This record gives sequence, C-alpha cells and structure tokens, in this order.
Amino acid sequence: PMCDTIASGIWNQRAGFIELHNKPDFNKINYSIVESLRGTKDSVYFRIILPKDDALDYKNFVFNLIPYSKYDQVLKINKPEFAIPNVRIPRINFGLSLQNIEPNVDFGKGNFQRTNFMIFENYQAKDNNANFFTITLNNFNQCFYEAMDMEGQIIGIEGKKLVWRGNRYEKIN
Amino acid sequence: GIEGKYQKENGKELLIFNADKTFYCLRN
Repeated sequence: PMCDTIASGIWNQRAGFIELHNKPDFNKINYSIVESLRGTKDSVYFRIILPKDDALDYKNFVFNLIPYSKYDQVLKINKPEFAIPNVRIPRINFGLSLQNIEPNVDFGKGNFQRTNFMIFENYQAKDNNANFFTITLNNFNQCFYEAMDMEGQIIGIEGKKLVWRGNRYEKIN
Repeated sequence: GIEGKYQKENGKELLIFNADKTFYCLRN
C-alpha cells in the first residue's frame, strides 16, 4: 500500500480505557468546480478528476450524480467522464457522491473503512450557459478513502499493554 | 501516562498516542 497511515484522530483517557474520535475533517472532501462550454447544448458534460499522486484506480469507484429536477433520479456512473441530456437537469443544479466498490474486506468479515462519500449537495451553476463541469477532488487520496472510521472506538488499558479489537499492543517507547 | 508508541504483538501495526491528544495507527 502507498499509505502507511491506517487511522488517525483524537484520543481521551478514561478510567481503564482510551476513547477515540475522528478528526473534525474526517469526511471533508476538498473540491473545486470549473464551468465551461463544450459540445452541443442539449447535453451536460461532467469530468471528475481524482488525485493522481496515488495508487488510485478509477475503476474502483462509482460516481453518483444527483440532479435536482423533476426527474430527480440518482444516476450511477462507473466512469469519471460522462454526459447526460440537459432535459434531465434543466436548471443545472446537482449533487455528487461516490462509492468505493472495492474495499479491503475478506469474506465474512466486517469493514471499518468508509465506502460512500458525499462530495457536495445542491450545487447551482454560476454561469447559465455552462454545460461542462470539471470537478476536481483534491484530498481524496488513498490515505483519505481507506482511513478507518475510529469514532467511538475503545482501547482497553491492561497494565502496561493496550487491548484493541482482540489484539494486544506493547509499549516500545 | 498513555503517551508513546505501542506495537501490536505480531509486529504489523503501531499505535502512537501524542501528548497533543492526536493518535495514529500505522502499518509497521
């Protein structure tokens, strides 16, 4: 793996245990949207750009475009560049989420990493003429999307050792 | 105190508790 950080967050010591919490920005995806013109006006085009300095593979993600219109049906698209008829999104008002469809989970085991990510809701085009939206996700790298959800995790204190998820950890310095 | 580095018994993971109350779990 490219990322050596499995999880990070905030800790608090209690009587006999440690309580863990995610950092406040755990779910915060930094993005930018560039509006422009492209092709014919009867379609609306989208391009989603994920960070490239990473082991990231676009094939592992499904993009969910949420048009706010009378059709209002979430479109699930398995590629980062796509077009939809503008009749489905006449006021160019949309949300975007994505799903990681390849988490590291063994058969019969649970999953501590998130699989669904809300990028934004209810974006309204600034330019009424724009029909091409390039959406760049800046911090959505492997460390971000594979991070374990630590909210409410409890680590037991047993003498000088810690006990977490059935494993023991020994102090080394 | 709890602050410091802890290694999983099979050696594959590190837990780090910093004095500023941040923690990290790292692949070793």
